Amino acid sequence: ITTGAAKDEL
Amino acid sequence: MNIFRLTGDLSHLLAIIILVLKIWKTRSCAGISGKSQILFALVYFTRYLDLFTNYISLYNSFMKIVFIGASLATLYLMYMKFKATYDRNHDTFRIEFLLIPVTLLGLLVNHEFTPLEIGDTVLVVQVLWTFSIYLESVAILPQLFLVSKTGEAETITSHYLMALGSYRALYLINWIWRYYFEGFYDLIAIVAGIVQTVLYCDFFYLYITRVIRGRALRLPA
Repeated sequence: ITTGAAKDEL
Repeated sequence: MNIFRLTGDLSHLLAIIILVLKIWKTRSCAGISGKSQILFALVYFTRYLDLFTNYISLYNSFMKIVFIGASLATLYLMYMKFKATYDRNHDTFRIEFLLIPVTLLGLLVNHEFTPLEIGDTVLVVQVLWTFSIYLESVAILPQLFLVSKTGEAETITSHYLMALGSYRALYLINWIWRYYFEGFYDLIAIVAGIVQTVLYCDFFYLYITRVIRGRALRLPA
């Protein structure tokens, strides 16, 4: 499982 | 990119296009909260700063530019071109009650765990991204407040709100999907996304029971 900011989303 | 993410994005795009067209075609921004639109512009500017620091895809950059552009166009139409039609007297939500807590929360709860260093671009982008996620979750409140104050919304405004509310709800399904199939999750986005979607629930109910049946959205007195 990886967590973090979903920077590929808008 | 899964189907829920894509339809979520398209729903978001549809919402902002509906809004610009509504104002343009009717030559009026009556019933639209300028304060919510200012908050959304702030959301786009703070989140999409990474246009300059982090390239993801042509799709991603294109959508970001469209969102920023449409948001600026909306503000121009509301505060300049059709200023006379702006519902100033009903748009009285105090946005500092949203901005102050959201700023504090963004500084305290974000993904960047390194200590604050002035001039650290990555950190600033990260904190602003977090701020934008929190702000977006509550940015619709002045608009919902305006609707409850006037007790009604034009049908086209209801469609705008429906598309805008559905977008984050579809993102929630996208996040469940990503958790199962990619083993990825972002707790900040998920919690804020739930808050954002919950705020629309009352409106969703009214939309389904009234607008879809061809009636105007009028609140019970």
